[in-house]
Amino acid sequence: GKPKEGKDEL
Amino acid sequence: MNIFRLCGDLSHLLAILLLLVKIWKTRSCAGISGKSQILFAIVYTTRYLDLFTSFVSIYNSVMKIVFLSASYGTLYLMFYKFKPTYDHNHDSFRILYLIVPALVLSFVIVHAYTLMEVLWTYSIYLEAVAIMPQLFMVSRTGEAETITSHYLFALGSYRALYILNWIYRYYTEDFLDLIVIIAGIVQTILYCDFFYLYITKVLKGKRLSLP
Repeated sequence: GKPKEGKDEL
Repeated sequence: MNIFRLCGDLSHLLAILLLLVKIWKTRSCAGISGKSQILFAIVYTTRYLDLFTSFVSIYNSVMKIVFLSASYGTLYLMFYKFKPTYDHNHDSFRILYLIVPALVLSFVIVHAYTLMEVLWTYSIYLEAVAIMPQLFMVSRTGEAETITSHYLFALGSYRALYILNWIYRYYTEDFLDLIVIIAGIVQTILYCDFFYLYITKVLKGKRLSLP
């Protein structure tokens, strides 16, 4: 999976 | 953004507002666990500190601000304005048993050792179990008011919808965050017993009472 920079979920 | 995520967010929003409006309209917080509400305030505070450090979208920022304000508003109503109606005798779950292990775990299993990342991880672990004092309270009193049941159903549905969102994102965006997915599954499992009672009783117009 992608590293998740900047969490875009709540 | 996909339909599961949007429905999850709306369900989450509905739950929070439902609780706030219920307390305000009935001028009472009877049957509501103040301890769960304290935990949720910690969850939103530690997760949404990124309001100051990263911008995703207007939608995200507005929702974060609404969740934070509603959460602290609920605490204000419960512990100040309508404090005499708070049923603290039945709200006897020891929240340190949740706060401390979640904190330890967020240092052990975390993507990166930065303050923001550890706090975010902590918020994910704590959210997974934050409803336990409320469910414990329902089991102690043996019942829940119908509006409280709707609140719990909306709050439980939110993470279940997020699971569908993560499955969708895995296939469409190659997005995979095991910390949030496993915590989200644990969180949803905690509600399963309640979901069963909600579907078999509340949806048939009965009050939620335990045998």
